[in-house]
Amino acid sequence: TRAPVPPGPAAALLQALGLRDAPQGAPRLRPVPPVMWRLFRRRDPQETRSGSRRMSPGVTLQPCHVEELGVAGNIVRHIPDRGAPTRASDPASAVGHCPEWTVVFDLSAVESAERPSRARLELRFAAAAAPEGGWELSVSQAGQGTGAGPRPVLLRQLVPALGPPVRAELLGTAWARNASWPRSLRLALALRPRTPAACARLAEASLLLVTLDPRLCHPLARPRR
Amino acid sequence: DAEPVLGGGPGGACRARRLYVSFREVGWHRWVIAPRGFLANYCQGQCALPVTLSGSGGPPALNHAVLRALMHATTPGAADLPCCVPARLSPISVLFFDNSDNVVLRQYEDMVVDECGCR
Repeated sequence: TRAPVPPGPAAALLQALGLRDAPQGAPRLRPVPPVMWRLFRRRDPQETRSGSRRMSPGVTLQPCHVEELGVAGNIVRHIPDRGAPTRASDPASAVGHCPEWTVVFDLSAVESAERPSRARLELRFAAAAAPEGGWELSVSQAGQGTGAGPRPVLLRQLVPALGPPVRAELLGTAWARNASWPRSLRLALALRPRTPAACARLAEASLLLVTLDPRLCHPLARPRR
Repeated sequence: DAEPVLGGGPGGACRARRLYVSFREVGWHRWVIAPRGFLANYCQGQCALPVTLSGSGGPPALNHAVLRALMHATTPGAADLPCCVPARLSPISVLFFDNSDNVVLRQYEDMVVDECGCR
């Protein structure tokens, strides 16, 4: 039983589990985000009550539904920003001249059959001090509208103070629910202080993507008898 | 890590037996974050009469299975016994790293045998 698994059956098993290839392993310096641990612990009956398959009384999990986020789905991905390593360290926070950041999310792992139900952009800013009234964040699609006027802004949001991450739903704004998946998503972020004040630094950006793969959701495929 | 079957044969009535699947054993521990393994279980046992009629604590057998068991009891060579197979399964969730360095939580249906039945 400890002999190496032949490639044929192993590949077939991975395919049945919806994976193209066996992942290579844990990347270095990539901790598991707390939100992913929370979602896992909420879904895992063996974690909820060790040694038993039964859930705690009162806890009923719907199949193909992510309770904590309140949407349908059987796949949740935490996608890190690929633009961070190439981004130069932000210039000193000149008053009124905040830098613009481009964040890049690799969506190549998402299968075309998957239906999106949530795409939550999460941003964490850092600054020495928060200005009165906070900042105004604008998000637009990077690489569009250059040379022909300003880029269309996908969303604007107030960043009130430093602390909890800024969250913004992209589904329906950055791309339509029924649109095909882009291979990657590039967004331009701009932060503008509402009163003359120092700028913040983009410390972290990620995308929490929830999708439903109907091939792996049997309640959808099989009508209830 | 499977519950041993006594005598090497089908070993009693059809029911769920303990089977623990360790992701380390199958070599997936480098990319599966959690769980380390799970109780998949499996079905084994005989579906002869009267086990098939009683359901053996699990769900009632299909009418077709009862007829096959009756056929086998009256004419053993005419029909095989019904099969002891999973009758109720439940999902598990797996947290892992994919090849794009994403942290992924996927729910997989029908991964754990909760009950077995004669089918």
